[in-house]
Amino acid sequence: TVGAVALDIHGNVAAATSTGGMTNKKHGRIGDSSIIGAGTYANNATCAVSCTGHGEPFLRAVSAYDISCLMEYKGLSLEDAANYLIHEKMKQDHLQGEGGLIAIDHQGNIAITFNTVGMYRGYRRSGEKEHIALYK
Amino acid sequence: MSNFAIVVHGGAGTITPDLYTAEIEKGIRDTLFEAVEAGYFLLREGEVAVNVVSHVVMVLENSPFFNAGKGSVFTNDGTHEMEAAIMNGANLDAGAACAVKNVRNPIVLARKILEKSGHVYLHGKGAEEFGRLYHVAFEPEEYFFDQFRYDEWRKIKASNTYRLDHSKDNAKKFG
Repeated sequence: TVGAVALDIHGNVAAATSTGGMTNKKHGRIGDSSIIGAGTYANNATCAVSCTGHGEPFLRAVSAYDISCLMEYKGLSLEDAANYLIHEKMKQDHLQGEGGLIAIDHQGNIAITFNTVGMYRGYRRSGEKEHIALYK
Repeated sequence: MSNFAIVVHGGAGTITPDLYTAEIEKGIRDTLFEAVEAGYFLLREGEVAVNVVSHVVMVLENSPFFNAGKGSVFTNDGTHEMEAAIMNGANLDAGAACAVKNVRNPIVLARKILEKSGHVYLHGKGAEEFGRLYHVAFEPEEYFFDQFRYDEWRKIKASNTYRLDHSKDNAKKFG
């Protein structure tokens, strides 16, 4: 799975996610990536999110939209919302969701959060150098 | 905070270093760098976020190192079935496609669905047909072949299990 989130100079955010799914999948199985609100979501008022990992728990938790809701209705920061979803909610027995997400809010704060051994990731903010990383 | 920024990912999971060579790891890092820089320069020129994320994901889909587009994993019947979505925070416009085959860049198809279809989500043959209407690029099966992915698939093909794209041996049971 691959994804990107961006904040442009006009204050807009956007999210995109693309995947080949799971090795050996059958019966037309699809995951969270292409489901708006689960693997991909964007709203200028809150954030843009792209998720990756085990699609079924991310679908069931409506994960990407959940981040936006935690910000909009509970006033959490982007980072706190991402940490809660990935490190608490996804760890609950009935979800057990392995994976991570990238997110950005309309102020340019970013979250790169995952509960697995690694996540291929990179980012660059205006006026800064790029950051690329694979492992924890 | 920043007045513009780009963030990308190439998948999460149990990345097992012994599964790939220094050459593959360099390929992954170089492609992530290429994607981040492409996005950064578009944003710096004032490009809107929805065009930037579409372009950046295309860069990653065109690499064999990631499970999307060219590097997609094998399905149980030995094909490649892809899915993608894009969403614009400015107006909540969205486009998505799933269960599509032979589409070079599924994110381009999702973007056309956002712009031209009047729908949000198209699937399978109908989505492919819509893509052909708007000259989305298609590729033969060979384009999506990758020996590393093929070997991973062969290991579990006969089993009733599946695997995430970055998992060691945590193949999971269906159902």
